Amino acid sequence: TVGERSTGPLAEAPTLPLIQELLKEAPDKQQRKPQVLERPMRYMLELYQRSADAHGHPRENRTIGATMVRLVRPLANVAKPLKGPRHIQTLDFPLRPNQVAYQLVRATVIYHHQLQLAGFQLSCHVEPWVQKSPTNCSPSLGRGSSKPSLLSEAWTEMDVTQHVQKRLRNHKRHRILRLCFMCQHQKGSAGQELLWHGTSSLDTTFLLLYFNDTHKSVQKAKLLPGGLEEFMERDSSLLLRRAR
Amino acid sequence: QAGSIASKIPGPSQEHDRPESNQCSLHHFQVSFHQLGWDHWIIAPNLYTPNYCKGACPRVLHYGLNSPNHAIIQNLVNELVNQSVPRPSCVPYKYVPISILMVEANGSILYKEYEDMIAQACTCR
Repeated sequence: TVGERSTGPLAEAPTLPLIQELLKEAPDKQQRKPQVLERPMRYMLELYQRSADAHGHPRENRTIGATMVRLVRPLANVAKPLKGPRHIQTLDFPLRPNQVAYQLVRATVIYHHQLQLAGFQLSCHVEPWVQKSPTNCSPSLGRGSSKPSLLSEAWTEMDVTQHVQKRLRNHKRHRILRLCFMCQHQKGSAGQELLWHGTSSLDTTFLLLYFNDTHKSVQKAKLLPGGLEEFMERDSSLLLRRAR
Repeated sequence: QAGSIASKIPGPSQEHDRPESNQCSLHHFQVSFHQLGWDHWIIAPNLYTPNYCKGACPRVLHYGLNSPNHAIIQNLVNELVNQSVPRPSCVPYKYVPISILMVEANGSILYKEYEDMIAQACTCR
């Protein structure tokens, strides 16, 4: 309800200069409207409903632990048909530079630990990519990866915070987090060729990045980790005054 | 000077004669992201209720308006010194945040809490 007069879409009113200015800030309207049925979107909708009410007010008892959460999908990957019981695929997740005054507090990869493909039941897990060969993932025998935890019947979560922070610190451009997505037949049936089209892993595996607003943290005089050096150097005099 | 001016200022009874609906208060205002043409990238919530503040501010700012003590000085300076000095006006005093779920241009999905997006109370300042 908008005052006494009814309004149609304000975006189509050319005589409202402020609305026109605001529309310039919005993403391109040609952008495809997101499909609610897609698994990543469903996951984020559930996260939203747990964290905010129907009016958009953050819930007092929310456990999200961050003021911003970004779901990052893997880049498109070409599938390779494999023989045998095991399928291994590398997934590359682009990492954008942190916005000023936002600190990464947690990073997890969410994936389906059980998949059905062409009638076969597959058991899957994710591991950080270890640079043994430039193109292939090799099972790392659990070295360098944290133990995954079961979120639900469908989703499993694995913490990759240290891996992401390392990529953000060591690479200023073209930051990519590479992970290995590995599945194998639960029955261990050898010799069966399984054509993996690759799209399943793009829809069933994604990265969650949790950020907090560091500006608010500074105002509360909390200790900040070393990753905020750039922010602190810029406003060090202001921080000193506030600390006093 | 203040004494001579005081006789011209409406007394408390005269100010209270002003209809209460005209006094500074919070007004409900709601808009949908569809109306703004943003529903292709903002997934939730569907409606945004920022509200707004509107109404007259009395010359003597009473306790319930949450005005800072200095606000009355603006009125005095406006009357005694320079009429171009702005008098206190009805503006938001307290805000609450809003959580937004949106799709970014690169396909990432973002949950973000924005501070100070909804007015919850008004003041004269």
